[in-house]
Amino acid sequence: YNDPASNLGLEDIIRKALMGNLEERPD
Amino acid sequence: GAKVLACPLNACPVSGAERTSQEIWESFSQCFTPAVKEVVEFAKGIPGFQELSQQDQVMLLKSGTFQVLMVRFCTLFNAKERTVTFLNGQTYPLSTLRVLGMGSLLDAMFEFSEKLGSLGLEPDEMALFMAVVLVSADRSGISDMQAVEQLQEGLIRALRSLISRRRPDDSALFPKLLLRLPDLRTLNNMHSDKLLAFRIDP
Repeated sequence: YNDPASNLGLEDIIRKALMGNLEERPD
Repeated sequence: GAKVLACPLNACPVSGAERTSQEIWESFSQCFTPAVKEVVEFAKGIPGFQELSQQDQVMLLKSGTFQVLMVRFCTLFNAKERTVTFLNGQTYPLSTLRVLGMGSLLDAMFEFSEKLGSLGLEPDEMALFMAVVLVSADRSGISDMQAVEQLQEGLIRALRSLISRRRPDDSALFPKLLLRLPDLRTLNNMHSDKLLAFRIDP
């Protein structure tokens, strides 16, 4: 079962936002 | 070569052939990333959410973010007028969106928007409902199920008491609201199918 949301990098955005450092550009 | 962009968080539903997928993605993510960050900030404000493990917070947000966004942006789907407002502020009629190939997911969003809108929730009631939506999302990958269940029960209790306090004579409102949760699961599954087909060309 591949993860549909991974196409949008959702987990990466969530992790960075949870750690409060989304200021720098996503790589 | 033109591309159809069904999500109203895009500027408009069609992007010209001259724009690459990467360019389309970058302008979309200028709206999508802050919208997701807003959901995360919202989640941090839910009493008890930050007591969950970091991993459980991530898993819940991963499975619940789109459902929260569907509630948050459901007014972009005007069921009465059968129009969708995109990020450029323009509204597009159903007929146009049909020609572009939009079908069952769009219909389901109109129906959901109509049902939720008809409940006439106050902003704080809507916010509490969104909290319930988030903690009611799919729990695959969650390690502490009991903690999430307790969080959900507490939020549902709070929602029930807020609504019954505000509208003591409308006993049907709360059950109608909870019935939106399975609707959101269905919408989320339909949306996930679309996402699986979404690719950013290298």
